[in-house]
Amino acid sequence: TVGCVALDSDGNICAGTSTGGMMNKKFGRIGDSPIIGAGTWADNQTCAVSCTGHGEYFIRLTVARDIAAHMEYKNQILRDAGNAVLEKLTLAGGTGGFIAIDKSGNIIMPFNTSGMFRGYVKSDGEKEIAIFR
Amino acid sequence: GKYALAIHGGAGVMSRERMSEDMQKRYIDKLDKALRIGDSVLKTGGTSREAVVSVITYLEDCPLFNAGKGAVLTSEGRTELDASIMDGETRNAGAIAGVTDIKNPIQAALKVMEESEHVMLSGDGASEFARSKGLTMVKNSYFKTRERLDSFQNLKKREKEQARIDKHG
Repeated sequence: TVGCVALDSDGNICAGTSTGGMMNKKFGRIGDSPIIGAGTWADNQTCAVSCTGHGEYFIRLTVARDIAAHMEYKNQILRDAGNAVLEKLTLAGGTGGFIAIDKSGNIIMPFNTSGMFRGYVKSDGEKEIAIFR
Repeated sequence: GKYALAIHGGAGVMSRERMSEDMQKRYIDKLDKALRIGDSVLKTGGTSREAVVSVITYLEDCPLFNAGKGAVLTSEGRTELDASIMDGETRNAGAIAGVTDIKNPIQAALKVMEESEHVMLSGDGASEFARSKGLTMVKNSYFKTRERLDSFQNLKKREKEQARIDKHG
């Protein structure tokens, strides 16, 4: 799976996700990536999210939308919302993670499994690329 | 104005310990290029939507990642691709699922969002829609790489062996 979230200079955010799904999948199985609210979400009032991981868990927990809901209804900042939802995912037995950005350009990239490829860049020149264990 | 962009290249693909230095460098180079593409779009006043589509199109064309070219194979030995996009300003969204012949699924998802009344199209219908919008269509073989075919064949071999061991009568 690959994904991208962005904030532009007009203050608008967007999220996108693309995937080949699970190796050896059968029966036309679809994961969370194309499901709005599960693998992808964006709302200028809260955040833009792109997920990656074991899709069935992300669908059941509506992970992408849940992060935004934590911000919308609990007034949490992006980092707290992301941590809360990752904890829910972990407790449910789901593996994976997500990237998210808010309207102020704050970025989070939490995960609970190995082999995560991540990167970000900001208008002030701050940039990071990492492969996490 | 202020802008920012983040990308991911999947989860649990391969842990760092199992990757050679050369392989790590290849991944980092591709991620770096993807960031530079997105940065360039946003720096020149492009929208977040344009940045997301440009970056994901690049990653889909890169065979290292499980999306577009280089995606994993289904049990039947073909690739089936999914993609989605959502715009935070309008909360409009587009998605496609289970397609086998659209070169860049993220561009099809964008077309669904921008040029249809729907949110998600799947299978043959999604392909027909993409074709009607002038998107590049390819044979399924375009997506298959040597590495993915080898992984698939090894998996099938293991499955066959397991089935033989599990045969208790």
